[in-house]
Amino acid sequence: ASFSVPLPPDNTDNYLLAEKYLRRFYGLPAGLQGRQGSADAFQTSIKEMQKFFKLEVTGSLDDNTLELMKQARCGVPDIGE
Amino acid sequence: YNHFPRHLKWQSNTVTFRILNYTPDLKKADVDRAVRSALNVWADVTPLVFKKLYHGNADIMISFGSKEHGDYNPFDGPDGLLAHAYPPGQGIGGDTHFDEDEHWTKDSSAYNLFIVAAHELGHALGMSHSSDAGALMYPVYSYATGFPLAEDDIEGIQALYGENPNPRKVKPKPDAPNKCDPMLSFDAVTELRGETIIFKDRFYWRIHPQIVEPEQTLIKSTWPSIPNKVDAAYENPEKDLVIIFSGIRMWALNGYNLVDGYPKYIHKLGLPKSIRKIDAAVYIRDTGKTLFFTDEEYWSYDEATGTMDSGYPRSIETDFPGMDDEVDAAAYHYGYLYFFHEHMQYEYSYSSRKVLRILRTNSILNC
Repeated sequence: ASFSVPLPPDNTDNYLLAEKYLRRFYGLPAGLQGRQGSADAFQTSIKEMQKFFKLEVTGSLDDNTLELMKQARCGVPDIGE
Repeated sequence: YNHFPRHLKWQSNTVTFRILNYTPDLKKADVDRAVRSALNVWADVTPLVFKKLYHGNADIMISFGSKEHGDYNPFDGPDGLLAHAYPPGQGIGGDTHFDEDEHWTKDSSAYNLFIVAAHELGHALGMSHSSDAGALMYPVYSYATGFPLAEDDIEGIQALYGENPNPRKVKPKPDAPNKCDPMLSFDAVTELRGETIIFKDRFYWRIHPQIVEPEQTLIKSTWPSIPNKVDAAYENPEKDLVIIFSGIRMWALNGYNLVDGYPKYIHKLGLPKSIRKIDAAVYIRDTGKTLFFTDEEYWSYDEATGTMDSGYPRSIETDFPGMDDEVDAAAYHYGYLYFFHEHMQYEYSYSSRKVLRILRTNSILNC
């Protein structure tokens, strides 16, 4: 999905939740990047998270991935700093 | 298991800790006990000794705080982030913080402080997150009873500090089963609203027709009130129920929810008291019957009348030619019965009454 396309509200919430999750636990770079750079970084981080949790590596914010992001968890990042 | 970069660890086996403040959710003594028990979990399997300080700077400073609590690593209110800890090192190294906006308990009614503390103190000793869903160092919270370390955790911490020279007998949780282990057998198989659920040890795999990678999850993280070990399971799609069997008890699940009035004894189905365990169960959609397999025999239960058919038990070998062994699990799809036994599965054609194919049990998991 191209993130430059305006997302419907609930999608926006999910996207922001995912972005915050990936930034905190998978080193997604913060701050503004070029549009393409941002999409690539987002997808790379999602793939890292899906690989870590042994989910299907789709690179997209599918239901299983979103469901896991919403579970209570430890605040330490999953991959080395 | 994973360690932090450069395998950060404490250089001395005597590690000091101090509890700076307490949550109002629990008595002070309960917090002390939870923290001490959590430290003992790691001490049981390593040479580490933990010394409690009441003043000054300890290696591991333990505190409760909410939102921004002094380390520019804010918590987020109820749920979400529960706690965090820093790897071994000077200053903030080893320090362990709990989110005061959570509700901390001694049981499973909310977040169990002992379990979260054992996980965080694993970080404070040098363990990073594990991707083994059954490990204590798995990032997602899950309540469990018994000794909280899995073999994966023990292997990881002993790689840093070595073994306990005077080991106390502990019973670590077995690691998550590997779906592509060629010798893998199943405990139970059932459908659940279009997905296939496969139970093995404390875990289940969830196979969705459109998703290639089966997802492995702890049984208790989805159904906290059913046992860690499932013997058999089947779905009655008409009633939208999945019946779970373990020992002489059975549970009825409606999606995630446990149906009231369960568990019940399996003998309510009409099985004799001599039957102590059901090996496999499968609902035959075309006949409205559910078959229960126990040792070398099987029973037929009429779902519409809620009674066991007369003339049973009957011999599996006689009625299902080619199946001369016990059954671990069974599934029914479009006129084919799939019997799972140890590392093999047998595709049995109901109409031609014979085994058509023999596959590996875990071929269903794309292995």
